[in-house]
Amino acid sequence: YALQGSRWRVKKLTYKISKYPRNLPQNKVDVELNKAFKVWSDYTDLVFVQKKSGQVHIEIRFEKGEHGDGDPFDGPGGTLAHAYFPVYGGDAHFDDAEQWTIDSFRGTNLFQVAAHEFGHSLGLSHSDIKSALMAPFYRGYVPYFQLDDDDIQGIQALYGKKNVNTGSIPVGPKHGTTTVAPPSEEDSELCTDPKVDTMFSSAEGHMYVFKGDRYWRLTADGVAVGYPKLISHSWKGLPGNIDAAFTYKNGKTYFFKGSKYWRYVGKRMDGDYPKEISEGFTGIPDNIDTVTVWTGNGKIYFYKGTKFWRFDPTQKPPVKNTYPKLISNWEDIPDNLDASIVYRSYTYFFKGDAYYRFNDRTFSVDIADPAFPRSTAYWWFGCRSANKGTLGNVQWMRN
Amino acid sequence: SEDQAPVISQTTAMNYLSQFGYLQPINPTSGGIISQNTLSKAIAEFQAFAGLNITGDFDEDTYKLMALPRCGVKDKVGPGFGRSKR
Repeated sequence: YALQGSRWRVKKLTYKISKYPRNLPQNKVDVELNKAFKVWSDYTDLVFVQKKSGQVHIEIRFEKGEHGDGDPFDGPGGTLAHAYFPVYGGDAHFDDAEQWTIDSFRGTNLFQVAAHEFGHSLGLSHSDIKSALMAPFYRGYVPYFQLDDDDIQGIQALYGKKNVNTGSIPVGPKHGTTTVAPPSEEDSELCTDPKVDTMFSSAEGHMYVFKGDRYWRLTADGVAVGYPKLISHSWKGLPGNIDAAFTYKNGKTYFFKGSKYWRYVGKRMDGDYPKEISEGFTGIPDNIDTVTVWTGNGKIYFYKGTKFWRFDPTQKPPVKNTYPKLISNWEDIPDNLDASIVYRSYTYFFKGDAYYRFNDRTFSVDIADPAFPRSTAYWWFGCRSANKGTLGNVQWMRN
Repeated sequence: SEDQAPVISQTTAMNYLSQFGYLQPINPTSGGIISQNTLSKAIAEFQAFAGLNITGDFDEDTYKLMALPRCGVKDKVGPGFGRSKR
């Protein structure tokens, strides 16, 4: 999530719908927008009160084209709505040229777009997590909407958690653990032993760490609340002690262990698996260390021991006969890697308790302060007692 | 089903990057020109934010995503786009 930098100083906020849409009954719009505000009040102590007249905090209008704020709407499609951050007044404007709908796969779902815009009204910017409500792109009608963990963390960073004495926290399959206190840092297995099996990003933009038979989801600055969880509970049919994993541009996630691999769409197995690596990834050896999709060319790179292989599914053969090559071609990246992950234009390589940030554009480990390798526990898992600086065993690591 | 072909031009795509905070606003009255490096950096930033392959070029996936309906608020605002901790 991303915070714009302003927020409301009061918890009770009023709103008014000054101009209703042309194609929906007013009472139904009232209900949908009330539901959209409730998305945020379910997880905070915020209270939203609708007024029909007079001064309010958030004014809502359905408008077409130029409507007085210098940011004209563009007709059907394109921009659907916009809203102002608290420091600019919090108002929300919806393009009345859209076909606003309720509980329908046709048109544009009013509730979802309104909930997103009200996120801006409360101080949230766009998130780069695809499954988050605050992602900028309209995803189509979602029949059973649930606020993403990323959005919950964002709104609670601004307004705090809901006081359990003032109302109930919704407990669904996804959020059933929100009332459970997170383990203290010293109890966290990732802090005491940060060596992991594999790390990968899902198609939805979530980052996961696998270690043994358990997994954690990472946030922007540590580990999400409610983890670890069992791999087998979430990815049915997938064993523990996974060697490597990656998500390809087709949105599918591939897991590797020993001589076999599994393919999932989200957390659902995508067919009959496991299959042999030698069949699905001809030219790639068994027991790989890690795999990554290099952002520089979109090709898949497998690493094992001192060597790496480049796999291009569009070519025959997918692995050229000039491979394997030595990992030492990847400047300053050590052999015998544990894991790797792509995050914000960089590829991160993990080995033992340390990681390296590889700049995909300069093709080298960044010169940074503190220098790499850095502590995975401190910088990735949020363990504040871990070493923040460069790890001292650089030469040992490289050797 | 197959995705539809992209429906926006390069000019529209540049306006898009400007509208959503990846490029400095383009002044329509002055016909200013920007360097290829600046444009490539802006495209790469958008691709990184949207979870696309980072090519720095207007490729098909980038055009397709730009053609999707979306919120009109800029992607790049406020301290959330400050220095990345990692």
